[in-house]
Amino acid sequence: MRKIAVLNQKGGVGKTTTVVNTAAALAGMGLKVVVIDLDPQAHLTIHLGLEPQAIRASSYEVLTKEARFEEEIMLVRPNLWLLPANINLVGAESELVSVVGRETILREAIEPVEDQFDYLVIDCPPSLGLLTLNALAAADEVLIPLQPHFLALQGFGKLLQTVELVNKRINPRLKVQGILLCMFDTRASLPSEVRADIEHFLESARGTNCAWAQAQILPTFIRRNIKLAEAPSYGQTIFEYERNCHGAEDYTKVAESIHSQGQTT
Amino acid sequence: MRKIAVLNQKGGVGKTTTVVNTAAALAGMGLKVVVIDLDPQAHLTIHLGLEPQAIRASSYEVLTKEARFEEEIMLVRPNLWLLPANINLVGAESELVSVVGRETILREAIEPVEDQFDYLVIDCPPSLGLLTLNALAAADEVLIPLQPHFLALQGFGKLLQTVELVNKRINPRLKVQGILLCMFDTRASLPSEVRADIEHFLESARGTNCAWAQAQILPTFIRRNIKLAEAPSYGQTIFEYERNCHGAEDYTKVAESIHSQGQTT
Ligand SMILES: Nc1ncnc2c1ncn2[C@@H]1O[C@H](COP(=O)(O)OP(=O)(O)OP(=O)(O)O)[C@@H](O)[C@H]1O
Ligand SMILES: Nc1ncnc2c1ncn2[C@@H]1O[C@H](COP(=O)(O)OP(=O)(O)OP(=O)(O)O)[C@@H](O)[C@H]1O
Ligand SMILES: [Mg+2]
Ligand SMILES: [Mg+2]
Repeated sequence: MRKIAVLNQKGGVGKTTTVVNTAAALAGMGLKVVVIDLDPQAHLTIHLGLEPQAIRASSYEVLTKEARFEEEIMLVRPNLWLLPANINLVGAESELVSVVGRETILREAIEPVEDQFDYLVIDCPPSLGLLTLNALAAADEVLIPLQPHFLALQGFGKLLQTVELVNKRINPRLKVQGILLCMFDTRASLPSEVRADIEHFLESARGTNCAWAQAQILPTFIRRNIKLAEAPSYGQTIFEYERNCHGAEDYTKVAESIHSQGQTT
Repeated sequence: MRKIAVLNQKGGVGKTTTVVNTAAALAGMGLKVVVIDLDPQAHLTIHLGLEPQAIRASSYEVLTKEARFEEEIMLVRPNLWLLPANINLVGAESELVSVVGRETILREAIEPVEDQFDYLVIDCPPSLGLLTLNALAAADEVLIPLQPHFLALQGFGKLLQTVELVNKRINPRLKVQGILLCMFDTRASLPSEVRADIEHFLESARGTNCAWAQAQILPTFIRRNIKLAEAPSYGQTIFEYERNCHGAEDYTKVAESIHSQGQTT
């Protein structure tokens, strides 16, 4: 099972949109995918058409060990399972702050299903706190959605440092695999400049043993497409909402590129 | 002095862009404006062309009472002063957690300058934590930038509840004055639907005594304009960077609409 944490502490960069639509595309390719909503905002849960208030057992109950992962995941689409979030998750970080091994609870919880799925994809909240650390401890790969704007680069270094720390102290298998440029405005020069900045930055890490030494910018950029923002209001993936739009096209390519990358490693 | 807190716990909705350019427009109208960077990300500070690492006395030092507000504000443009942020702000919330009156430290700190400025505008981090609470305790008005997307509405209720709590327990003068729709895509139907949803929601509060009973959606929408994202990479306001673009036009109207609203109340 490939385990991918989708994270960026910056808000509104496309994490949830990326998790929903990449997972849906992989499921559409016949692969078994389970997604985890680790965000107290529960946007992944809402995006897939569920109501967080109606969820009795969520990622919160799994983290506090009141429920078991393999019993609470729900089949939400063909080949696509979800561990939803509910409002209780808001309190998770402070409640778990003094629990021994508080960063590896999720990793433990998913062990029973290691052979049952092809992909596990985790949607992280916009922070580098305990929920995100649980995602990083549980995953093998990190996918970073990034808006190609100047201010977006400011937090990028800190994000990579956090992954590096988890790699060195908790999870030696953790690697940043990919950077996904989202909300890419093809007509402007700024996105290409920012992309060049990121490429230089990644270049300088090649051949070292840091956690992002092999990170690549994915060849597909997610273009700005209002359909991607409309789909969640119907509780639909982009493929259900408007399967011929640019958003669907781009996320199909992202899924294919992630899947083929896995075959070569 | 009119005191405006610009907040939304959702990330990347346009808070900093709104603070910089509305303040710059007001300063350009000849008004004396002081802006406060309360975000550990220090984006307001960076956007105005300063380096947070070079800042010795920031909003952090004012909150921990190591420095005085009136001594640390810097004149950064004609009529425009800044209390910058530096990296120390990252630790502020946990350091101040057990200080008595921890939410009203900023309010106390700005009292000496009450008569020296026309406007105080506070840039808040994307959270409803102690830094944002200090902004809400210090301000009289709240301006909420909002991206007109479905998922953006999910957190809106919680934001208003927080303002209501501060109004009832700490700052009875605090009111939500305006909602500013940002990154408005004029060609799509979703933004107008979301705008209608917000209008209905605000309607239902009219005539009550809650903190948003008089809140209005500003008549100007900030259109998506890549120039607004390019300006910070040069450390410039939109008026310095490209004063005839849509971004400059929209923020000029926002400043005029805020200023004229103040004359009637
Ligand atoms: N390529 C795109 N084009 C247009 N709108 C988009 C695109 N990607 C995402 N959006 C919209 O932008 C908003 C932010 O996206 P999303 O919720 O996926 O970001 P996020 O990083 O998960 O945010 P958060 O940090 O709050 O969890 C949402 O309303 C979403 O529908
Ligand atoms: N109208 C607009 N058109 C295009 N880009 C914009 C617009 N408004 C803001 N941006 C860009 O979008 C990004 C997010 O905006 P901004 O930093 O102002 O949001 P924020 O709410 O302050 O974010 P944070 O929650 O991280 O503090 C920035 O890169 C900014 O330059
Ligand atoms: Mg999200
Ligand atoms: Mg900001």
